[in-house]
Amino acid sequence: MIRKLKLKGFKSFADETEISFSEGINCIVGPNGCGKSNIVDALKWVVGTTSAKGMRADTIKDVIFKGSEGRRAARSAEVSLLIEGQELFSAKSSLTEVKRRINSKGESEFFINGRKVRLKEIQELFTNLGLGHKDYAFFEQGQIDRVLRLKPTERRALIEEAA
Amino acid sequence: MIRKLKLKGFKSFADETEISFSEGINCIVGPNGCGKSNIVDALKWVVGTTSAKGMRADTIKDVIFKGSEGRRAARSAEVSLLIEGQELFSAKSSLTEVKRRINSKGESEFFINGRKVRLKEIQELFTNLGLGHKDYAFFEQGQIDRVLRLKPTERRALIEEAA
Amino acid sequence: IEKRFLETFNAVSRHFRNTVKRVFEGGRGKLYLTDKDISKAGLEIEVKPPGKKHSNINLLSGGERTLAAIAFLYALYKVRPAPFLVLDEVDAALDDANTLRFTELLKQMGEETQVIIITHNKLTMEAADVIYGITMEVPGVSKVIGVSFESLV
Amino acid sequence: IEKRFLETFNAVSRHFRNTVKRVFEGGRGKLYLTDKDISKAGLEIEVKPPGKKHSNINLLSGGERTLAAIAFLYALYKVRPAPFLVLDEVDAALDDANTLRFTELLKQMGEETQVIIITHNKLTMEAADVIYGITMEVPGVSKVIGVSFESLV
Ligand SMILES: Nc1ncnc2c1ncn2[C@@H]1O[C@H](COP(=O)(O)OP(=O)(O)OP(=O)(O)O)[C@@H](O)[C@H]1O
Ligand SMILES: Nc1ncnc2c1ncn2[C@@H]1O[C@H](COP(=O)(O)OP(=O)(O)OP(=O)(O)O)[C@@H](O)[C@H]1O
Ligand SMILES: [Mg+2]
Ligand SMILES: [Mg+2]
Repeated sequence: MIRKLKLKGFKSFADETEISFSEGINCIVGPNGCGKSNIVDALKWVVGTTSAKGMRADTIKDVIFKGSEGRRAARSAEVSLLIEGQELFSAKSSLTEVKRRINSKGESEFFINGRKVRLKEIQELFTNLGLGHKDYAFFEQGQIDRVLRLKPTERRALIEEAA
Repeated sequence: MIRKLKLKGFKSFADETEISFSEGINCIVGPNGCGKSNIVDALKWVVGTTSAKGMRADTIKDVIFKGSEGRRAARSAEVSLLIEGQELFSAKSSLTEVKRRINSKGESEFFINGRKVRLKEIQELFTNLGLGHKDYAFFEQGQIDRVLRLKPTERRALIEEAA
Repeated sequence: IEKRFLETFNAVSRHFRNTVKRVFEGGRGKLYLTDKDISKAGLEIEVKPPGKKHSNINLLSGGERTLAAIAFLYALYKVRPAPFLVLDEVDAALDDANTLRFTELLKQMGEETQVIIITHNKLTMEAADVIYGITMEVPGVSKVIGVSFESLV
Repeated sequence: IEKRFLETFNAVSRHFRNTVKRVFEGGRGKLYLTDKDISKAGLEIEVKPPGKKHSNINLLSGGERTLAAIAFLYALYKVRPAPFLVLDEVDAALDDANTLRFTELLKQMGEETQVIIITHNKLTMEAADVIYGITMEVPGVSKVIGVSFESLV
């Protein structure tokens, strides 16, 4: 479960913003263009999405705040996630902080509880938490019927994830 | 302008159904799955759409009523359109009936005012009425942003249509 | 032929600029040709919502993309309306404030051309001149019924 | 490994069959494998709405496709819920009656797993345990504000 999400310089979240989520149904509302789907992008980004297309952008650097009428563009973006996770194979419940930072050259750095790690370790962490397959936990805007459009062999992977 | 649309055996419109449209804004409402988008398909079909994909179907024969609990499948489908059109190049306003019929083998027949014609004549009629380009007058469900997704050269065709 | 294309392009881009200002209540919309040689040029679309710095349409939100597309359609129809226009749930991504801006444009288009629009949104239904209800009282078989607006709200 | 896959497949298809019956108030949902050889088999989805004869998912309407996809998601989560689930305006194509059926499923999923859902639909907001508002009071810069449900309706 996600305890807290922190964004800074990520897309339209220029200032450091913190959201504490709770159990059950967390509903995010607001007018068109205010930044709701950018929160979904931040969650996908910190769990390891690497493609620009997955970020609804042309290049991966587009996730850095580009500035607005009274504000200068940011030079970097940072998202961190505080997760309370029951590891799939043990009853232990632990609090883990995962962080991702990108600089103006487009280079990403990953951290688990403050320790610098490679992307591979992030992906392993989330696979152990049961988030190996992106389509299992993220349903993007306009894509709810994606599972109906997948080929039969691609859908099979969702059953394998559940197994 | 469309004066009247008649459907028989077309998708979920098993019985002969007639809709008299008026000027201005004609709003079609109803629960999910009741047949609203099937009306859009009927309009696209009678103006000459030939692809199964354009009919949200696997084969072009899928437009024929497939039956329901208590009703047998139809053997053919027919849609006719009564159009009051100002020809682009003359002030004459005329009433034209365009009809399309398909049989169980998948063969289509076209009629203009009762006279059997080929598909090419139907397409010429609608081009003269200013409907040469499909994307100019039909915005399908979930496709409103299609013009933003087209390549620049494909978008140019819309300006040419307006010229 | 090219002269006509250029005149039409200029007229559509003028209307597009004005319509974007209207529906986004500010900001800037721009159409431009991708090549000096008119016969080869493609058409690019740029929209910068008010207060924002970039104008790349790929960074727009779901609702902003709908508004940009509707502004382009409106600009085309200002130059040459088609004999009829069919819209199937185009308002699905819009919040209430933008739905009202959309219906303002819709009413204006309805004066130039016949519009057939499918919607579940009561705000859009209010803009209609006539409403047609579709039902499946017999499961699997569609029928058309007369509907009054009062019975829907 | 294959034994586990088959057990999971059977559990998910049982839940899928029951969930389709619930959200479509009848009809039939079916999952099947495309090949006898389990290691190569793909997964096909069939849904027959009540009163209709065919079960080809390509002929379903926009709202019916949303319901079918949600029923499949619910069946997966019944077998193994992910630690959290993110849904971005998945209710856009649903009419009011189906939105209420969707929120019934949503509330049940919310008991097993943390759900983060974005919506413009007031009926869906009513099902939430907590609501977060996002605003751009300073144009171009997003902020989070506390929101109470009463202020939205
Ligand atoms: N790198 C960036 N820097 C600044 N702003 C950005 C950046 N990337 C995207 N944006 C802005 O974020 C806005 C889109 O936000 P988002 O897609 O989250 O909206 P939304 O709340 O989901 O709206 P809707 O209800 O229409 O779907 C766009 O207007 C865009 O200008
Ligand atoms: N050839 C056919 N014969 C019988 N029924 C058909 C045929 N083709 C499609 N249908 C039925 O039509 C229904 C879909 O109708 P349609 O797409 O028009 O719904 P809609 O009113 O647009 O709904 P929504 O609001 O969900 O978009 C499907 O349930 C399908 O069963
Ligand atoms: Mg969004
Ligand atoms: Mg529809």
